[in-house]
Amino acid sequence: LGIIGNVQQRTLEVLYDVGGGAVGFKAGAC
Amino acid sequence: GYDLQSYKVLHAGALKSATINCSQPKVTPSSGGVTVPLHNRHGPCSPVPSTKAPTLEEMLRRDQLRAAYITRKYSGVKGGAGDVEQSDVTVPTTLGTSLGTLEYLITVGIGSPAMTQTMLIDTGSDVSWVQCKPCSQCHTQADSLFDPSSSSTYSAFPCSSSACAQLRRSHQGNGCSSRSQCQYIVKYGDGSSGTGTYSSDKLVLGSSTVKNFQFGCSQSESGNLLKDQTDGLMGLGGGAQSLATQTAGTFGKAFSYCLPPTTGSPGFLTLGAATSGFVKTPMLRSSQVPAYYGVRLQAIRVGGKQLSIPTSVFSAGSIMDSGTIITRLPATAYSALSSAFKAGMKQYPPAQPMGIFDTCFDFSGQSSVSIPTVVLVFSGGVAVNLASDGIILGSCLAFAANSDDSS
Repeated sequence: LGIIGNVQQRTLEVLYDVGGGAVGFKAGAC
Repeated sequence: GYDLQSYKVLHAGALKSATINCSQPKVTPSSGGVTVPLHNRHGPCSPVPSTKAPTLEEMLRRDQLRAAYITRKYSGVKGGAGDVEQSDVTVPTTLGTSLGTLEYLITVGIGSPAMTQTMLIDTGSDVSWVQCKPCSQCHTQADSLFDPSSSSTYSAFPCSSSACAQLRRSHQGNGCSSRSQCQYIVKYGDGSSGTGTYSSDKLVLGSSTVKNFQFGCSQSESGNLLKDQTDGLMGLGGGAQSLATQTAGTFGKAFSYCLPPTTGSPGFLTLGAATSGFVKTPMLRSSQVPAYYGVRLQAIRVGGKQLSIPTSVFSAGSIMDSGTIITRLPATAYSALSSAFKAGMKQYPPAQPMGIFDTCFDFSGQSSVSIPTVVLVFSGGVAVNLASDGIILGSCLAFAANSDDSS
């Protein structure tokens, strides 16, 4: 089991599309 | 062996907050969504700045507890334990709380009239809670305690309610009060816990209002839980009680956030489908541990070159967690990453390991540092090029290994 931690998520917009069954990433969001 | 496109350059001070800008980023959620500011709890933009922020070493020690707790939850499922919340977990409490790694805050309003509450966000749990008046064993907080008796829209769930039954099914019920009010309990990895009355009230999120938001009115806490100035915790997990699940009918079954890279810059949390521009990978879920959202990592690229890692190493999947600080990789994958990264950093002398980090460098005297790019490739070939903040922390490669590939 791996864990994607918050340091690696920083500045990305991380989308939890539960209805669509997907996780999304958008660079440079903040 | 690396071309210039495969390096990022960090300038001196880039790993610290050089500029403070707490203004809210401009974010456009799709129609029907809502966005609220999100800040690091320790920095100058925090609504409740820490009086004493933990050191990086201390945060990494806490982080190890949280990562171990998540791993144990799945170990419990694998072993057929079923009720993983009740599995026997022993963690040294002197190291702090697994929840202590949570770092990001939002400000909401609860009640009528709305009382401002500053809450940590957590994608790894479902039950939201705030400290309520009277609170016999609670930590100090910066905002006023939420006072149910001052809210005209507050109500406590009776034990016979469906919400209370749902809470019991998810192993977070804690019996009935003498007034037949539903009691909840939240337990965390270090043995800390919080209890109180499961309730509902109006929730104000930015310009939107959520009626009958279900949350825990905390009246007692034990252990090292959240010894800071925050007022509570907002659960964003995939279970029935989380904010994301509760507002799915209003904003849609989606949410997103951007975690700012420094304590002196702002981020945001959006409920509802975000705007376009995302690359997407399938979400993995476990009915046994509904709070967690999973993804499948399938490859890692360093300096533009894909590492030679068997895909089977990643077969267990990975949890996306807002509360864990450092990404944990299967041992084989971490070893390959560390070796490749060190090969791309030959110009810098190695430095002593620090806590869970074993790939560290001596940057003393450097005005700028060039580091290889690191790209995480998820199922479907979705490539995520990490920001420099996600590659180097302090002077170390900001990744850690699980003890072995099977854990």
